[in-house]
Parts: sequence; structure tokens; C-alpha cells
Amino acid sequence: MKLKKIILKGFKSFPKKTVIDCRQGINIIIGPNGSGKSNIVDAIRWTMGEKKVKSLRGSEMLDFIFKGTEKIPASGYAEVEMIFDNSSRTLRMDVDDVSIKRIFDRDSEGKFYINDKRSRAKDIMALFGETGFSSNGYAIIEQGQVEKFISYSALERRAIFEEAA
Amino acid sequence: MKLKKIILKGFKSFPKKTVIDCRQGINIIIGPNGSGKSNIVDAIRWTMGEKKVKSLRGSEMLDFIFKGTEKIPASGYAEVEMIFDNSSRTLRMDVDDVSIKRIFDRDSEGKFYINDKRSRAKDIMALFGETGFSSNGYAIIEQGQVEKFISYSALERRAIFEEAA
Amino acid sequence: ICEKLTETIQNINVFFSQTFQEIFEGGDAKVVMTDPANPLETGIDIEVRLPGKNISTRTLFSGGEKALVTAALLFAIFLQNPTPLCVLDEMDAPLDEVNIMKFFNMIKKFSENIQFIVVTHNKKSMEFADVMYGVTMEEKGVSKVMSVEFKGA
Amino acid sequence: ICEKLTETIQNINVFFSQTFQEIFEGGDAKVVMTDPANPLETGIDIEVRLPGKNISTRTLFSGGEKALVTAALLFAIFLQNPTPLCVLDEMDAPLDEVNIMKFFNMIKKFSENIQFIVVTHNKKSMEFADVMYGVTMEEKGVSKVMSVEFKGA
Ligand SMILES: Nc1ncnc2c1ncn2[C@@H]1O[C@H](COP(=O)(O)OP(=O)(O)OP(=O)(O)O)[C@@H](O)[C@H]1O
Ligand SMILES: Nc1ncnc2c1ncn2[C@@H]1O[C@H](COP(=O)(O)OP(=O)(O)OP(=O)(O)O)[C@@H](O)[C@H]1O
Ligand SMILES: [Mg+2]
Ligand SMILES: [Mg+2]
Repeated sequence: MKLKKIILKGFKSFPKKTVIDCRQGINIIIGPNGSGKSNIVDAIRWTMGEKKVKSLRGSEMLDFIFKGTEKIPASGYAEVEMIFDNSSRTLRMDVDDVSIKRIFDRDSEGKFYINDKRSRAKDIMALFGETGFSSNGYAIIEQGQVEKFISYSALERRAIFEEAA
Repeated sequence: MKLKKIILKGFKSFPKKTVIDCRQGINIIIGPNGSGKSNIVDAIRWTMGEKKVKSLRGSEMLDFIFKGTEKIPASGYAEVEMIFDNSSRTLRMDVDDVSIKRIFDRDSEGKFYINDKRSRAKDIMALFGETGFSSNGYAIIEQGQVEKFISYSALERRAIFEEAA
Repeated sequence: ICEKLTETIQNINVFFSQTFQEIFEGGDAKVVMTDPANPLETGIDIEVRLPGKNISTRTLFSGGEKALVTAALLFAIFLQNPTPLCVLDEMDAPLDEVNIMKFFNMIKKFSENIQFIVVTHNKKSMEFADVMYGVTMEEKGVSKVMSVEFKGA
Repeated sequence: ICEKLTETIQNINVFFSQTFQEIFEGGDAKVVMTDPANPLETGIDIEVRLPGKNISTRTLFSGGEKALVTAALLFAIFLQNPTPLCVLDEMDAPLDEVNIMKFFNMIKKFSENIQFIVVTHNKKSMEFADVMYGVTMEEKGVSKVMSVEFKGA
């Protein structure tokens, strides 16, 4: 499995459709303070099914929709899509390309999609279950969480090991 | 008022008497991870009267005495002295040099000294009261506390402003 | 107490506006009482408006932005009530290079009246040193301090 | 569940020892059950011995040391159960230059099997990029992503 693209539209500080092509190996993201780097990490976790608003630095789901600037109006909805190359069949779907998408608009609950088929957060978590990659797993270390495993409680750590089992 | 010297002996990772001459302006401290830089900041706060063991990254006062290595035995006591140039008479003492010292040995409570006269933490706090420099004040920002004023509660912030008044 | 706190807040806000705009090149910030009707008990909050952004929720700020707000407020307090000594332990860790230069240029200005002790790993920050000390553990577990010669100011 | 957890811990400890000693050049670390008599409920703790130091209280570790212990454990988990994708947001912020090189040299080795997305401000870290993206806000409040040409590997 390899992440090929992340596509953001209306999510946090990304009002316009933004496509990030990812490569094998080490993809490094740089940029000034406040430019939107950690928002990309939040977008990945959000699409992977993260439900806790606070853990994405928001206080309500509306905080994930672009709030507008002096020149550009607020967006009506937030949408993030991640497209994976599944030719290794790491994900239990018999297709070469797997797309997961999450859309949230002001009037409704968020919607999840797997290859454009309506799904739930649970389905995405099940799809990635055996990979160890999840919104709260060991494979994502957020900014400021550098001492993640050390400051966890003994039971939080247990959850990490069960995932790694 | 100007800090002229910090002298550590037996405090955390400093078993041998170590003298740091400070200058006016910007004194920069560099060094590898784990070499003892933040221990110097802890030494300053400890000597200024910090009572909360946890806030100096310890779990008991004994954590401040050098615990020994394979080659050097543990120290019997921890001692830190700070010598200030008081020719500006910022500190309300009619002397040119003011020394504050704290000593802690395994058998007794810590002892404070102002110019070698036995004192209490309260006396040191009173001496520095109007300078705004205190172990928990706004003028010391510890490692990892970069968002200090933002993550404080509204009442903690009030205490800061009262100090600045 | 009440008048003094109210007065301090008003003074600090004048400076906070100034230091905030110097760092962020726009926007504004101020400290406010959470319960102005009750100055004896009230807490203090910080209201920030980042330049060109429509965001008021502080949780949405980036790591670097939060560090810079702390810096702006610290400098505002220094303008209101300069303290003789200030100790900063890796406060530049979350900052990008441009903001490190801004941050230390302001520290440099304050360093005429305030003595700074600054711990850093950042090469750019080291260029601002008046004097530099290296802490090492040549012998495992034993800290040693040496004065570092550098090309200096 | 019980056998599986016990087995996982045993395996991870073999790797944890290895990654810890590669980073710290000595010492040792392992994960242990807090209540081995009750594998269904037990929590997991980390025991660390830093090389040449007599310290076991983790609170006395430095900022960089704690980050490196987290890195060693992360890499041990990767050896036990490689995950296809890993995202790290400024994990190099507390590290000195020597440890940044060590950290990224290990990431480079893992990157044959694991795809990494790494956010950093550090010039030394950028040298390890296979591809680099710059995020900017040319227009205030609006993030834009551009691929950055660099001298690259
Ligand atoms: N819903 C939203 N609408 C518009 N802008 C938003 C929204 N949510 C967050 N932002 C903006 O995103 C910015 C933060 O971005 P982010 O945390 O990604 O920065 P960063 O590049 O990681 O910076 P640093 O290097 O300081 O960590 C904030 O300035 C905030 O104003
Ligand atoms: N009582 C003690 N006796 C001996 N060593 C101690 C004692 N207390 C702390 N230490 C040691 O001091 C080290 C931490 O030092 P410190 O936190 O000052 O590092 P630092 O230079 O700030 O590193 P970093 O750059 O990672 O922040 C730890 O490795 C710890 O073992
Ligand atoms: Mg960030
Ligand atoms: Mg430190």
C-alpha cells in the first residue's frame, strides 16, 4: 500500500482544491509558521475516521470548514480524499486503487466514502485495521506529541501494543 | 542587578563544583541532548525558592542530589549559589554583591542563605519581589512551556499580571 | 488592588498591541478581564486576531503561532515592567527561520536592560550570543560547562 | 488475547533493545506489564536505563532523551509490525544535530518499506527528503502547496 495523493478542499486553511502527490520514501513538508502544515496532518487523521473534534485542535466540527478571509468567503463544506495504490493488496479490497474520502457540510453529519461508495468511519478503520495505520495509532505522531509513548498511561500504551500485535 | 555567577555542586548532573560566569546581554547555552542544560535552569529556579519538586522534574528532593555514575559515587548534598551584582541597588540590600544559596543534604530540610546568612525561601522571594524575577514568574520559560501564557488558566494568568503590576 | 490591576492591564495592552504587530506584521491582541464586574476575583484572558485570518479560536492556531503570542505578551510585560533577568529554555524550537530572526532581534533590543540566559539547539539563534557556554558530558553522566569561543558579534 | 500480547511484548523487547542501543549507544530499554498476573487487564510500562547514568526516574530525563526513547520504541514496533505509512510532525524539534542525523538515518533505512510524511523546520532534516513540498500562505489565510526543487539525493 502506498499513499498516492491527498486532496483537500474547504478543509481548515485550504479553501481551494489542493492536490499533494506523495511518493515512496520520505516526503518532507516545510513552510512558515501558521502556513498549514499541521492542517495536512489533521486532514489525514480526519479522513481516517477521527471522531474527537478536540484531538484535531477544534472545538466543533465547523472548525474544520474553511472560515474565510477578508478576500475569500467561508467554504460551504470540507472534503478530504486520500488515494492509495493497493496493487500489493495490503488493504483487503481486490482493486489497484483505493480512495477514502470524508465530506462534512454545515447541514449534515460527516459522510465517509470508500471508492465513492458511502461508508462509515468503522468501515475505514476495518479496512486499515491490520496495517497499524489509524488516526490514533502509533504511526502518526502529531506536533507537540514527541514524548507520546512516555507520557501515555499504562493502559493507553496497552492499546498501542494490541494494535501492533 | 546582574547575575554574575552560578555555582553548582552536587546538584543533579553536576557532581563537581561548576562555575558559570554570566555576562550582560545574551548568554547562550548549547550542548547535546541530555548534557545538563535544563538542569541549570532547574538550579536557578531551585535557588530562587521553588518548593514544588514536580515542577523541577523530580519526584522527591533526593532527585536533586547527584545520583552517581559507574565511576563517581553519589553526592552527599546539593548546593547552588547565584551571585548578583547589586551596584544598581535593584535588590533592597545596601551591598554591591548579593549571593543567594540553597543547600540540601540527605538528612535535613533544605537551607537557604542570603550573603551567607541563614534565611528562608520567603526571604529570597521578598528580596526579589519587585524585580519580577521569581521561580514561577513570567521571566522564566522552561523547556516545553513555550505556550505558557496561552495554556494557563485565567486565574494563573491573573497571578502573572499581579506580579507585573 | 483593583485600580492597580486595571491600570496594569491597560498599560500592558498598549504594549501588547505594539509587540504583537511587530511580530505578526498586522492583526492585534489584548488581555481582558473575564469578569470585569468583579476585579478582585476576575481571571485574565487573551484575545488574538491573526492578520488576514478569520480565526478567533486559539486552539486552531499553529504551534509556532502560539509560541509567538507568548513571546509578544512576554515582551509587552517587559515594556511595562522590565525585569533584570530572563531565562528561556528552547523557546525557539517551534519557530521557522524568519521568526527566529524576528524573535531574537527583539531580544537583542531588550538585552540592553535585561540579561538573558537562553538555551537553544538552533544555529541561527547562536548568532545572537554575546557569550556562549557549551554543556557536555565527556564523562558519561557528568555535566561539564565550557566557555565557547565563537566568531561573535 | 493473552498469549498474543505476551508474545508481542517479547518480540518488541528484542527489537526495542536493538533500536535503543543504536540511538543511545549503550544502556537498554524494555516494555513490561504492570500487572503480569492479569494479562487481560494489565497496562504497559517502559523501563529505560540510559548509558552511564544511574537514573531510572523518567521525569529526570531531558526533553531530547524522552523524544529519542519514543523514537526507539516506534522503530521497534516498525520492526515487529511494519506499517505502510507513517506521519511525523516536527518530531525533530527537541533534537540536537547529531541526534537528528541518527534519527533520520534510521528513518531512511525504514523508508524502503514504510512511506514517511515528515513535517520539519530543520535544514539538516530536509537533506533526507526524497521529495519536498512547501506550504505557504502567499494570500493571507489561504494555504497553498508547491513541490520544492532541491539538490536532492
Ligand atoms: N477552519 C479554518 N479556516 C481557516 N483557517 C484555519 C481553519 N482552521 C485553522 N486555520 C488556520 O490554520 C493555521 C494553522 O495552521 P497549521 O497549524 O497547519 O500551521 P503549521 O504550518 O503547522 O505551523 P507551525 O510551523 O507553526 O506548526 C492557523 O493560523 C489557523 O488560523
Ligand atoms: N540527580 C541526578 N543525578 C544525576 N543525573 C541526573 C540527576 N537528575 C537528572 N540527571 C540527568 O540529567 C540529564 C538531563 O539533563 P537536562 O534535562 O538538563 O538535559 P538537556 O541538556 O536540557 O537536554 P535536551 O537538549 O534534551 O533538553 C538526564 O539524562 C538525567 O539522567
Ligand atoms: Mg504545525
Ligand atoms: Mg533541555
